[in-house]
Amino acid sequence: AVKGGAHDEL
Amino acid sequence: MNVFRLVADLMHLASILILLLKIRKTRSAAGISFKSQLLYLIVFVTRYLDLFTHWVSLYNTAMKVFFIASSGYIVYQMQRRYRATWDPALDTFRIEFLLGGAAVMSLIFHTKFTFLELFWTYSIWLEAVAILPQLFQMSRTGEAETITAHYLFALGAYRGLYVVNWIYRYATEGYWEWIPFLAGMVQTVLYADFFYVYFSRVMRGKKFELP
Repeated sequence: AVKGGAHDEL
Repeated sequence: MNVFRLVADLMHLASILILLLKIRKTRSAAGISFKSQLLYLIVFVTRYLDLFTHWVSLYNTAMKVFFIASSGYIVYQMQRRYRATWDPALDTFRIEFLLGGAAVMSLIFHTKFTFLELFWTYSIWLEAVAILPQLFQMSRTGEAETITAHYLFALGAYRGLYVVNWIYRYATEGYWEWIPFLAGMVQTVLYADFFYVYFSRVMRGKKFELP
């Protein structure tokens, strides 16, 4: 989980 | 945040509002695959397990809560108030293969072997194929209500625009992840036939009918 990566998207 | 992702999220939001509107206005869930709705509920619950451990923004949290709550509400209502309005005999896709296939894919292709990461990856792979029971049902009946076609278009456009967002992010930030990109591509390819009929018929004011 990279900060600002795909995990921070929906 | 860029324009592709923002429009994608708004399309996703719109798709659910259209689905809720369809069910309320027609007082029926006819033409909606319960199995696809159940898969989307599983997708959002498994993806947003980090809701209470990983804060991104108010926007992010509000959207996550809305997507979990609305998909749960739709699944619940299809089992309760609207139970008699849709036909399980039309909804016969074997979702065990999708649930199992996504589990195998996430065990093979993931970036970290941790609880949250595996469930996140599972949700990404499962979402790629969650529309299959719905498309399968429509291929059996050969048609769909116009409002249902609008719902499916908005839902398909959401993931399609996310693929554009990832390409844009690679070009502008050098940010790249293979797993969501490939899963988004799979979903968009599965949608190809639907998009073709949507653009060639529904956008011209005709009924959604398969040739």
